[in-house]
Parts: sequence; C-alpha cells; structure tokens
Amino acid sequence: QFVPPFTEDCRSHMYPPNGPTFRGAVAWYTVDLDLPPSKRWNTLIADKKTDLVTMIQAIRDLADAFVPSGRLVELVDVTLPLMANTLPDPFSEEIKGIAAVSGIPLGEVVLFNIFYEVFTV
Amino acid sequence: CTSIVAEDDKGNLLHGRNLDFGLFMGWDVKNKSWIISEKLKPLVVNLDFKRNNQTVFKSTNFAGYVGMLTGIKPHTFTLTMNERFSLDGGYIGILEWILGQRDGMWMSFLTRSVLENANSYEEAKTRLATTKLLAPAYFILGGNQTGQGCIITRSRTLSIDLLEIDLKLNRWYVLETNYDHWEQPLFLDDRRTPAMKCMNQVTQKNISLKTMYDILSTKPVLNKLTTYTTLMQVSTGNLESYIRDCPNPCMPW
Repeated sequence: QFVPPFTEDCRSHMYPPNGPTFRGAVAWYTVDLDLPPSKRWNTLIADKKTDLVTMIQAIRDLADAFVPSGRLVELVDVTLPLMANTLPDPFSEEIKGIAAVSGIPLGEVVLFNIFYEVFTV
Repeated sequence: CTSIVAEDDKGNLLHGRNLDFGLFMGWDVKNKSWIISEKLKPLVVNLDFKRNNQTVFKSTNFAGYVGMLTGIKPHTFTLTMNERFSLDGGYIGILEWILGQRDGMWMSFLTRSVLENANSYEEAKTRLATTKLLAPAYFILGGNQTGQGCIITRSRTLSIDLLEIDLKLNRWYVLETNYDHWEQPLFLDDRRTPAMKCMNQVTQKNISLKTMYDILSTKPVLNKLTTYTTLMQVSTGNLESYIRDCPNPCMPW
C-alpha cells in the first residue's frame, strides 16, 4: 500500500463523496440545441473563460518548452484555423463560437477539440 | 481511464468512469501533480443538451470541448470512451485528413453524434463499431435491458473486438482501462487487476452507484491523472460527477 503502485485495499463507504479524494461537485449547464451552433456554448464559456484561458496557456507553455522559438504555437495559430473549416458541422461553427466568446485564438480552440487524435502522436 | 458497466442482480445497468488525462504533459514537482490535469479540473462541467426544452442527452465535459467522452441518453443508453494506443494512431488519421481523405470521423464528434442521434443501444453499438475513425479507441456502452453492456475495441478502420456482459457466463460486468482485454496490461500501469478484484469482492448482489464509486476511489484506479469520476444509471436517467484528488502516496498514472 505504501510502495508503487500504492494498491490499496478496496475502499468502502466513500459515498457520498467527501474527504481528501473529493475536490468538489460539478456544476450543471444547459446547452440549447435549438440555438445556432455558434451561440450554444456562450453561457458556459462566459462562466469558464478564465479557467479555459489558463488551461490553454499551460498547453502553450508546454509547446514552448518543446520548441522554445515559439514556432509550434505559431504553426497552431496559423494552420489550425484552416482545419476548422474542414470539420463537420455543427462542430466547426460551435468551435468558432467558443473562440469568439473566449477570445482564445481559433487555432488553439481547434487544437483543444482534436487533442485526442493529436495526443496519440 | 477506467470505465465499468455492471448489471446488478435486479437487472439494473450501472455505468461508472474515471477520466484520467494529462500524462507526460508537465509535472509539478512541488505539488506532486500533473500540470494539465490540474488545469482541467476547474473546467469539468455537467451538460444537459436540450431540444424543444426536452433533454436529448446529458454529459460530463471539459468546458470548451464540444465532443463527448462521457454521456447518458436517459432511459436508453450510457456511453464512455477510453484512450487506446496503437502505432496506427491518430497522427495517420490527421495526415489523411490534411491530404483531403476525409471519410473518417474525429472520435469525440462520433460519440457526440451518437448521443445526439442514436435511439437505442443496438443502434449506438452499430455506429460505434462500424464508423471509420481517425484514431483508435475503446467505446464502453451500456443499454437499458439485461445483458446490454459492452466494450468495443476499435482500430481506425475496424472493430477489432466486442466484449459483452453475459450472465450465463457469470460475466455481470465489463471493465476497461487502456489495454486490449485479451492482453495483459503494462505491468507499470495495471489498474485493471485491482479494479476487478474490488468488483469481484463487492459481488453482483451489492453493486450500486455507491459501491462503484468506492471502487473508482481505490488507488491506483484513482491516481494523479484522475480529473473526475462520473456515475450513471440509465433506468433513472441519473448522471452525477465529482472532481477528484489523489492524496500522497499516489501513482502518477
């Protein structure tokens, strides 16, 4: 239990969530699918803008750590907006709406949304 | 990630998952945590997707991410996806896409489309198993009738395997981490064995969302990459999520 992989005895009575393994509850938001795709995420992104900018900055810092010249981030900001137009709707319009509301460069919002495929690299 | 679909002894289907992400993306030595995992936690939200003011499906998401990793179509099916590593990976799919070959789907857009448009477990299973992808993945799907729980192991182009709940074989749950179920997991990253040990210890008689949460709270199933835990019950349409921490000592993955 105190050596890697720190396998514990099966836990019990952890529910309702409490204690050091529980950081907090999760807020609910409604996404109205009757709205135009570019407007659907406005309420959520307005609330979470600061956290989203912070997270994107952490990925940017990571990219700069790999390529200190900043060229990698530049590449993302220049090429991925072109990728946005190739994505199927409604995703392309929804991603553009998120970039508009958050003020984050479109290429970086695209990168966040295709990260699963990119990360396999 | 760890995803579990279980059928209790009354025929209820329960679906739980830990979303682990941020591996190798910067380690905070001082706080003994992954930088990206910590930045993702404040972005975790539960979403209720509505049309004509009626719930179409619900999900747990990272704000800003329009695809789906965890979701429920109330009273119909539940769906989670876990990352699958393969040399024939996403970078090939991206290259094909850039070169204009665009017959594949981005993984999280497929899961979003299935949650939004599929109207049964069987329909969801077929779409997840047959749609060409840009990257390999595991889809873990729960239905609303006895025996409806499965792991779909996907390459980019093929459905490699389908493992389903089979009560006659006393397989009352299916559990997926990030390794093909017919292979041994990497010995450095075996979260499957402890999770299965705890499931077998709980037994089908006592499995519930509560005891499933206990299992998802047991190290190393809970680890430094775990951002949230989600519990879903298709018969009630219930989805609940919790942001997690893993106090030291705790495995980095």
